[in-house]
Amino acid sequence: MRIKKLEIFGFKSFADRVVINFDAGVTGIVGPNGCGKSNVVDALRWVMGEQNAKHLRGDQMQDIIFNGSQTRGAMGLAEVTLTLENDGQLVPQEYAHFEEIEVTRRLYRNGNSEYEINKRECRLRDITEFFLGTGVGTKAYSIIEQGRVSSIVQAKPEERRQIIEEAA
Amino acid sequence: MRIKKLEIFGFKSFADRVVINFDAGVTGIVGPNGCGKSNVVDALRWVMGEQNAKHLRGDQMQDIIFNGSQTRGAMGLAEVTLTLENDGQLVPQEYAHFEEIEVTRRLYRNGNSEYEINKRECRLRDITEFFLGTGVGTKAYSIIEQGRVSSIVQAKPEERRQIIEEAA
Amino acid sequence: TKQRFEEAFRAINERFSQVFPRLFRGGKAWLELTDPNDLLNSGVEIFAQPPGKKLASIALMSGGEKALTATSLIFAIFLIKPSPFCLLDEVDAPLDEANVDRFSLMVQEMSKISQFIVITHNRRTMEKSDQLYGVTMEQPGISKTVHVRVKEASLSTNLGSEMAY
Amino acid sequence: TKQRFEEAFRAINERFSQVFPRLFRGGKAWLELTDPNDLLNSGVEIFAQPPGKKLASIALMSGGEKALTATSLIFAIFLIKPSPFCLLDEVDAPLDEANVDRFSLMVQEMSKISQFIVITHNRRTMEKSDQLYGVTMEQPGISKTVHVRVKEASLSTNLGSEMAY
Ligand SMILES: Nc1ncnc2c1ncn2[C@@H]1O[C@H](COP(=O)(O)OP(=O)(O)OP(=O)(O)O)[C@@H](O)[C@H]1O
Ligand SMILES: Nc1ncnc2c1ncn2[C@@H]1O[C@H](COP(=O)(O)OP(=O)(O)OP(=O)(O)O)[C@@H](O)[C@H]1O
Ligand SMILES: [Mg+2]
Ligand SMILES: [Mg+2]
Repeated sequence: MRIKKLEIFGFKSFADRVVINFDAGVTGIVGPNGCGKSNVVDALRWVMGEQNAKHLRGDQMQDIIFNGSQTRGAMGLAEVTLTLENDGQLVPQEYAHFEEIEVTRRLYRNGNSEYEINKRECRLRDITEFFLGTGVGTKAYSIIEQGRVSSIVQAKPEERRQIIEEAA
Repeated sequence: MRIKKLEIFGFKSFADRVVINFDAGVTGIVGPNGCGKSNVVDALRWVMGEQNAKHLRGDQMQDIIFNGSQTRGAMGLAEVTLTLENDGQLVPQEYAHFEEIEVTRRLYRNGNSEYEINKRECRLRDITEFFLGTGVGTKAYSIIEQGRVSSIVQAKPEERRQIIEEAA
Repeated sequence: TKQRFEEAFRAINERFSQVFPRLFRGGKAWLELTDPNDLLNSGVEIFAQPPGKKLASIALMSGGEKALTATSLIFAIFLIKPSPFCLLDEVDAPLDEANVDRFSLMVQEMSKISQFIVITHNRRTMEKSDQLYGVTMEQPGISKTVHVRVKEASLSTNLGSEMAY
Repeated sequence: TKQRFEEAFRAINERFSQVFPRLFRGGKAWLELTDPNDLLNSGVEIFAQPPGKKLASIALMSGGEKALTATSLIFAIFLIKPSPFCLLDEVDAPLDEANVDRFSLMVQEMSKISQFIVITHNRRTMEKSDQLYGVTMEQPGISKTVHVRVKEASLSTNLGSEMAY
């Protein structure tokens, strides 16, 4: 399974729809302080099923919806869609016949959430289960957040065990 | 009071005696990863009275004594001397008549410690009291350790109060 | 699961002891179980010895050495169980110039097995990417992205000015 | 001590609201007491609004914005109660190039009231120092220092090679 595209709309500082295409190799993300680079990481963790607002630097989940700027009002909805390409590896059984898999997550300011896999409604559990087997689950070693690189070295021996277990 | 000179001998990676002179203005300290820059910060905190080995990245205080390298054996003593110039401000009363104040701290591998102010033996308490009134006490805002700059922003409101109190 | 944990531990440990000397240009590193008789609960200890230094507790290592040791372990796990992508947010911030080069060379190599997404302020790391996304806030408070193929644009000031606040 | 705390709080708050917009080129920041009726125990809350953005919780700020906000507060405290020196260990690591420049300019200014010691991997910060100490390990595991007057040496590779591992 390969990551192909990420569409962000109304999530944190992304008031307008933004599309990031990931080609093979190394994609660099650059820009001044505070412009929204780590917000892309949060968008990715969120669409993959992150349920704790604190892990997205917020107090409650509504904090991830665009809250306005000096020239724009707050929005009522945040939506992120992640498109993956199926190259035969690491894809859970029930999705093996799809060429592409699109995962969408929406949150309305009134607290309602919507989840979809390939445009068909599903539950949050379906999304977390989908990603669990691939190694990119929300706790895994494949997303290293800003300032956290050395945490695996500074963690307690029992906590390090969990990381090895996820790769087992 | 101005910081003038720091002499380090047998402390952490400084097996040979090293002298750093601080002129007025900005002194930059540079060098590759792992070469000993932050060890200079630890030497400064230690000579100013730091009593907790964990704040110096060690488990016990003997960890600050040069422990050997592939070509040298471990040493039995660590010694750091800090020389300050008295410019009339922030100097505690009993030292007001000295032009320079030299603070020395020694630790032997057997656990014995020695403390001196201007080459006369004193207690650790004398050293911590000397620095307490100057704003550079070991907890203060004047030494920002590596990776800790944002901690004052991420701290709890009660903890931030302590920093303001020290400056009161 | 005891069996699987032991196999994963052994495989990751082997890789870790290969990746570390490549990032550090020497030295050695390895993992040990805190309680080998209790595979179900045992913790994992990390030992790392940079080149020319005596083995010491990892707490005494420098900021850059810790970051590089952690990166070696993450890459080792990645080599045993590749996942669809790996995302590193300013992992190169504590590294000096020589280590940034070694780190980004390794990222390029790893990107042959899966995609890497690297957020950085370091020009040396930007130059080694295959494609770049600039994130800007031309309208204050609102993020937009600008796509740049690295081969096309020399990382001159034009990217700099595009990215300026 | 109630009196002294209140005076220090007021003075630091005033300075903080002056230093922040200088480092951020705009915006505003201030401190508030969590319980103004209980001066002996009240906590201190930080509010910061970078230019062009709505006021939000500081937890939502970026890594670089948090570092710059913290630096503004540290400098504000320093202006109220200068101490014999200020030592900053890689405080510029999370900052982009434009903010590194603003930060090091401010450090130069502050160094007129007391000495500043700055540990950095950033060439832009090195260039703004009055003197440099290079720490090297020519013999692996053993630190030595090399003194360089910045005005004398252009920060060319000769310093680079001197500093190489
Ligand atoms: N719900 C929201 N609505 C609007 N803006 C938001 C929201 N949540 C976060 N932000 C803004 O996003 C910005 C942080 O962005 P981010 O952390 O991605 O920056 P960054 O590019 O990673 O910067 P750095 O290089 O400093 O790490 C903050 O300034 C914050 O105000
Ligand atoms: N007691 C000791 N004896 C010998 N060496 C020691 C001792 N304590 C620490 N060290 C060595 O000092 C090194 C760390 O130095 P330091 O933290 O000062 O590096 P640094 O220059 O700050 O690097 P970075 O740029 O990565 O932050 C470690 O490699 C460690 O092995
Ligand atoms: Mg960031
Ligand atoms: Mg350091």
